[in-house]
Amino acid sequence: LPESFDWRDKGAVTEVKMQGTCGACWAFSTTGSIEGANFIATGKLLNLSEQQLVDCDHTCDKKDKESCNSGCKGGLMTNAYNYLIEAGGIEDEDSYPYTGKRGECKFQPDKVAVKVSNFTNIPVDEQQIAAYLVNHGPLAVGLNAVFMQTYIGGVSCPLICGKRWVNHGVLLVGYGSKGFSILRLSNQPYWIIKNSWGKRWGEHGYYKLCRGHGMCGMNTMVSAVMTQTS
Amino acid sequence: QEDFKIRQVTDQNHQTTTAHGGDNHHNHNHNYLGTPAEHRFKSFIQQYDKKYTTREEYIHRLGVFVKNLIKAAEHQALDPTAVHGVTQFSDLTSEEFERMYMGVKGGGDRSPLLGEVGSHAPPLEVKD
Repeated sequence: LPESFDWRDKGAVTEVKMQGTCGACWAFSTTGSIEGANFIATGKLLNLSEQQLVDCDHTCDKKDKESCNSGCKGGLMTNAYNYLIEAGGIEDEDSYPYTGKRGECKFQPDKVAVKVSNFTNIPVDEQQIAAYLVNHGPLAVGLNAVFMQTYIGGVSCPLICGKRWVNHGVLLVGYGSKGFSILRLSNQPYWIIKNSWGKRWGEHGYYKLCRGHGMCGMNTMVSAVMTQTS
Repeated sequence: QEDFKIRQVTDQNHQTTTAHGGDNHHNHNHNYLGTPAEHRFKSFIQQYDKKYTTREEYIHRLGVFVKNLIKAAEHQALDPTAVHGVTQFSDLTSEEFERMYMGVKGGGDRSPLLGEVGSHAPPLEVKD
């Protein structure tokens, strides 16, 4: 594994998006992982539609029937992959633009930009997560976002952060080995995480979270997606 | 220059929240008017182009903002390697923030059922 790695440098990550006052982070996490997988498969970076997921995806988790995708009221990335496999694919942002509100489903199968063939859950081991990130592209991740309300920058490494309360979907795009901490006067490894709260939040829309401690449960809900190329 | 004097930010009489708790909070929030906290709140409003339709809403959001200043200081103490402070979410309660900007359901076991798509990924070689 390289010491540091960033899919943004390789052109696999779209611009930071803004979900607005709509709890659809799960949709942004899903599209981010598909955008990356499609880039690796085709060399083309497409901006994919979250609104299709917000409007059309009502898939429920197969184990927990109460965890159903429900537009701005929340969802799960793994449910979304299952929906996209069933639906036949995802449109791009231009053909199905984001409104930030749940509306009537306007999915047009003939406008599908990327097809999803499969997905996989990544082991909780953070070395494995790094290996899958490098080999398969950006990964959809769930984490506990309690410290993100006040986050401005730097490497976040809270002394206490609940690992069970995973409540926010984001995209893992890379990692670094030397995030300097003024207070600890040392360097520490960190993950580079793309958020969907616009560029004015965090470090130009990104969050740096310390690596190797299962911080804020970031290692418990990690998934990679496979796209289908014709 | 900010005024760094310690000011009372807790209820004088430690009133418990009752059916009229909202009024107590509302009255309490009036205490922040004219303080350095309100000055920071005004800068925040300008920076993030916030708009509150009524005076009551402004005072309520001021109270939330002050609580979030305390929360940011707590987060800074708990998370010293990052920088915490005022963000565009500083006028939202934790509940509002979670409802509006998060949205992942349940953090339990998401491992797939046997034989379904989306299986667990096999371990990769990660030595060196």
